[in-house]
Amino acid sequence: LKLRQLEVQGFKSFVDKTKIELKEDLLIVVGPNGSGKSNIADCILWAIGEQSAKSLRGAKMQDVIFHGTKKRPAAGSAEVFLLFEKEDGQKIRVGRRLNRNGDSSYVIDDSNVRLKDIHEFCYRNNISVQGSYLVEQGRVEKMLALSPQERKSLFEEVA
Amino acid sequence: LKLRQLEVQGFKSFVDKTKIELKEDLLIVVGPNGSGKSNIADCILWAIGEQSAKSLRGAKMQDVIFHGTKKRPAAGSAEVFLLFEKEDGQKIRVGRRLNRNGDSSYVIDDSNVRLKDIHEFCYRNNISVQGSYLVEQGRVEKMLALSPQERKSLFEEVA
Amino acid sequence: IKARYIEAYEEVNKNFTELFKVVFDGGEAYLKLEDPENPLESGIEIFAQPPGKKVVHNIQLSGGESALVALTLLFAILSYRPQPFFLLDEVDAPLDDANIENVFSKLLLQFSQKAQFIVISHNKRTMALGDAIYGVTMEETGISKIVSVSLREVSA
Amino acid sequence: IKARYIEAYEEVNKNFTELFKVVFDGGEAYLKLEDPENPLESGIEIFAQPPGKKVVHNIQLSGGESALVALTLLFAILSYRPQPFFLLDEVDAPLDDANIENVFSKLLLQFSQKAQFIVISHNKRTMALGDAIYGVTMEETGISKIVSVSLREVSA
Ligand SMILES: Nc1ncnc2c1ncn2[C@@H]1O[C@H](COP(=O)(O)OP(=O)(O)OP(=O)(O)O)[C@@H](O)[C@H]1O
Ligand SMILES: Nc1ncnc2c1ncn2[C@@H]1O[C@H](COP(=O)(O)OP(=O)(O)OP(=O)(O)O)[C@@H](O)[C@H]1O
Ligand SMILES: [Mg+2]
Ligand SMILES: [Mg+2]
Repeated sequence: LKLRQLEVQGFKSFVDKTKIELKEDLLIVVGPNGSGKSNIADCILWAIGEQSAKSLRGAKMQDVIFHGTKKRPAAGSAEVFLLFEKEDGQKIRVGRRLNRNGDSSYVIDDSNVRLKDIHEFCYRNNISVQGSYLVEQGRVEKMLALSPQERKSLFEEVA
Repeated sequence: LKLRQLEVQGFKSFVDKTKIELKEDLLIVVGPNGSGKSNIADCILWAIGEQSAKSLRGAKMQDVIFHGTKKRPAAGSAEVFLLFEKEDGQKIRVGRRLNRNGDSSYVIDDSNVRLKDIHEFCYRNNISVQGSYLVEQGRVEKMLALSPQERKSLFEEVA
Repeated sequence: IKARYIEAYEEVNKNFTELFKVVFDGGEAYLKLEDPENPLESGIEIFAQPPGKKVVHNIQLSGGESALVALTLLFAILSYRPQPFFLLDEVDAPLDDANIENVFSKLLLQFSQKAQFIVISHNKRTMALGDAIYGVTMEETGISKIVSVSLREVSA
Repeated sequence: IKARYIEAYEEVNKNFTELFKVVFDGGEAYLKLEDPENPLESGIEIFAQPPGKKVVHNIQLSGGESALVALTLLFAILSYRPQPFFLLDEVDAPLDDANIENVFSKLLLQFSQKAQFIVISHNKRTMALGDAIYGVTMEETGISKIVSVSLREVSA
């Protein structure tokens, strides 16, 4: 499975509809401090079902919605779509939406699904629901810093 | 007050007697990963009275003593002396020793003193006993991450 | 399913031990069970010792050493269980130039053949490794845009 | 002594607000009391907003932005209360090149006139600022040695 496209709108600093192709296997994301690089990681984490607002650097889940700048008003909702491609060429689109009053929805291809279906998609494709594919900024030592039990549950997910 | 000289022996990776002059006001410490740069910061922290082994990246205080390598046996004790110079030229030597069985001593110039005298020296010279002169590796955001009460006690020390 | 966990633990342990020697050019590392009597319940601990050094507590490892140990374990797990992608956010920040050039670069090039890697970095050497660079900008304050530059021909 | 605390809080707050505008080339920042009714008991909170942006929670600030805010407060305190020395261990790791060159460098040069700074860094630009470089090596595995190179004439 490869991540081939990212579509974002209203998610953190990506207020305008942003669609990027990810054709390659080793992609380097660069840019000045505060430009939005870690926000891209947050997009991906969120779209495949992250439930902890804190893991997304917020207090409540609505904090991922673009909250406005001096010149632009806040957005009413956030949405992220990830386009995956399987080895046989089959494409799968996984998406998530959230609006300010808390209504949220998950999408796989053209169907509305529940969070557990997103997690099912992750299990089937070896995407860690615990998010162990992500090494967050400032937390590269995480693997070493985990408690022995936390490390065990990571291994259980792998097995 | 300026730090003019550092003498170390048996402290972490500085097993051999090391004496370095610090004549300048802006000193950059460089070197490969694992060479001992952060250990220098630990030296200074320890010599002026740090009481928490955890703050010195150990489990117990004896962990600061050189614990040996494949080729060298462990040291029996650690000692660090800091030579300070006041604006009027007066020199003050502050030191600390610890051996494996836990005996420790503090020194100011030629006298054995107690920890509270080291803290007194710090107070008189505006050296934070809470260690707020140190920004540890990986913890540059510390000031922001502190709880409001922790930040208050830092301000109290400053006042 | 319990057998799968034991197999995973032992395979990853083997990968970790071997990869560590490559990453650190020697030394010794392995995983160990907190409670060997109870492998299915036991937590997993890490023993990691760079060449020639003695490590009493892992917290004594330097920032750069810890980063490399953590990455080694991450890649050891990937060697056992394929995963589609990884997101690495400024993992090279604590590494010195030699480790970025000789160790991190080689790891990224090797393992990006096994999974897709999205790597956020401020480091020029890391940037030079990519198949493509995605530049994030904020021309309009507070609003992010992405521009991508492909560095290599991508075969179909 | 209570009056000293209030004075310290207000002076540092003023320094912080001014220095932030220099560091971020605009924007707004200040300290605020959790409980303004009880200033002597109250915790101290930070409001920090880079220019043009809106900040709802400080945890939303980026790694580089947070580092600069924290350093700004540290220096704001130094501007109020002289302290003999600071130890900064790889504080430039999260900063991009422009921030190291235009912001961090200027702060270090300015404040090393007020206190002695011992700065650990892997960054070439930071190294170039020093009055002296102290190189730490481990020729014999596990054993540290220091070599110093003075970059400037030190006046008596
Ligand atoms: N909900 C939101 N709405 C609008 N802007 C937001 C929101 N959440 C975060 N931001 C902004 O996004 C910016 C941070 O972006 P991000 O963490 O991705 O930066 P970065 O490129 O990773 O920078 P660094 O190199 O410093 O780590 C902050 O300036 C923050 O104000
Ligand atoms: N008590 C001790 N005895 C001997 N060696 C020790 C002791 N405590 C720590 N060390 C060694 O010191 C080394 C770490 O040194 P330090 O943290 O100063 O590195 P560093 O130069 O800051 O590296 P980095 O750039 O990666 O942060 C480790 O390899 C560790 O094994
Ligand atoms: Mg970031
Ligand atoms: Mg270090």
